[in-house]
Amino acid sequence: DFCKLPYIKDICNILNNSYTSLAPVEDFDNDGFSAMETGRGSDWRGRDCVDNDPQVYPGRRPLNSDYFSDSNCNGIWGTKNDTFLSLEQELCKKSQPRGLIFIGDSIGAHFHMPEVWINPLLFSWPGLNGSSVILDEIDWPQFGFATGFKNITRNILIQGLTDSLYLRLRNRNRCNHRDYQNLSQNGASSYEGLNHVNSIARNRTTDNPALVIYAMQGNDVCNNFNDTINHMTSPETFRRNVMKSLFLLDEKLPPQSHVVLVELVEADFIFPAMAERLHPIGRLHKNVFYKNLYEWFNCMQIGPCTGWLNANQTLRDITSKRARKLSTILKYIATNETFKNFQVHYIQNPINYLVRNDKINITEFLEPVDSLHPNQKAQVLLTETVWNFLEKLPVLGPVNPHNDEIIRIFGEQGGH
Amino acid sequence: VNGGMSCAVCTVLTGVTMQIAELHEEDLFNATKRLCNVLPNKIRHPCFRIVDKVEPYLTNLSEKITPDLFCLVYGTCRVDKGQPFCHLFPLTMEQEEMENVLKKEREKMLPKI
Repeated sequence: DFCKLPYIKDICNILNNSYTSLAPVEDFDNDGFSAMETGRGSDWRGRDCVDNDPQVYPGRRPLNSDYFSDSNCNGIWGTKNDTFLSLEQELCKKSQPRGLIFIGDSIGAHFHMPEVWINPLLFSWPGLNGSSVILDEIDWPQFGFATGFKNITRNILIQGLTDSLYLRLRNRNRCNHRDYQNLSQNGASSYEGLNHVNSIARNRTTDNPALVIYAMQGNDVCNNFNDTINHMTSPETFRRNVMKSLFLLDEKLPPQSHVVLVELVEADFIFPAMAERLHPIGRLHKNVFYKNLYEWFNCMQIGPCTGWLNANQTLRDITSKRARKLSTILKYIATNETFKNFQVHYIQNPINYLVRNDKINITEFLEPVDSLHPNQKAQVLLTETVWNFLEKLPVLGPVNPHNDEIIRIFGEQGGH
Repeated sequence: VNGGMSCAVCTVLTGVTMQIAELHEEDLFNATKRLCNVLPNKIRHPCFRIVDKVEPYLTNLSEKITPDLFCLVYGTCRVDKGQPFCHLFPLTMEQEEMENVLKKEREKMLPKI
């Protein structure tokens, strides 16, 4: 057992804990936010600016108008020199601040296995120094389209630009600084939705409203079994799972929140585009192609998606058909169900949109190692696409007219 | 099936290590030692000890052994009843020859270690 090795054992325990709770590994005041980056810390949720005071955390409405300290970690506090009015009140109160909460799977978490670990021609010794990658479950949410916020500097493990829905929401209203939660997990499906909602750190009475994006994009139809169809989520169960998550959200979210349901991906475009291309592990001898990888995955029953990563076109079509069926349920819920504390909306899947409208070259869009997830270059396109969809809905709040003033007074607002 | 994820990890690690050894014109023993060297302190020395123990095996590995076959010999991968032999890398020999090579390799000390 790999997890019985010294040192690895500790990492396994940490990962097991965050796998079940999605809560930060290190959270001294138990408010759901952490000052540590990895282990479900600030790479996933806004950094806690005071981790020994449970009253201080990102996303809350300011405590005592933040006259003397920054209770919501958005970097805005103090009083105006001439009027002695609270800056938080003056710059933020009327701006309708809100946080971004992303509930999703490995696409939302930005799963990325560095090619330098697999490709012998690129293999690099420093590339192995990736304990933080492991503590983040081989995900890179800090650079992802949902809640990315870090610039990628010289890094052989990941390269490209960062743009995200959170960054855009923050640029729209600087009072939203640090108010993000990425509750995505590799392999998550509608079954896990309830657990993800449970792990939201939001107080209905003391915190700002939230924009929740529910994007379980593929694992209800993707599994690793030979009889993959029998293991797909049935429409009835899918509806029940989603409704359970929405009912729980209604209990947790502050009034005037919004929930956006995202259509499932239809990834039948992967096999035809990738099958005949060389996989990084076969680059040296030109002897392993993606179709070999898919066949091996399916033979061992360990692949991420038997339905789509499969030479059988009928099976790929059936998988897409089921995904479409589940998406119609999301659309139906968004049209017909109402909730007390939030409005529910539905948007097209950004990957489907980009593929159907020929906006991308598929082979340049996918991760080279697994060929299933969007790569770093794709993250920017996903952000742009989803943001365009969101702009058509009443979910983003107004642009804060005080943004320039906030930047002038508070600069980077304490960073992330 | 057939060892599942542990088998997959073994196959990929062995595949990368074998190819790195080839690129650096060294044997699997030295390539594996180089891998140990970049591990965190606490597991670096156990890694060296394990590699030293299997040295006779690693330095005399048949050239026909692919990463899939190595993990099959080592025992991380297996062929379950009613299941086919799953392989990521192309097969380099016919079934009969493969069985002979596997038998010879299994007689060496690695599986016991």
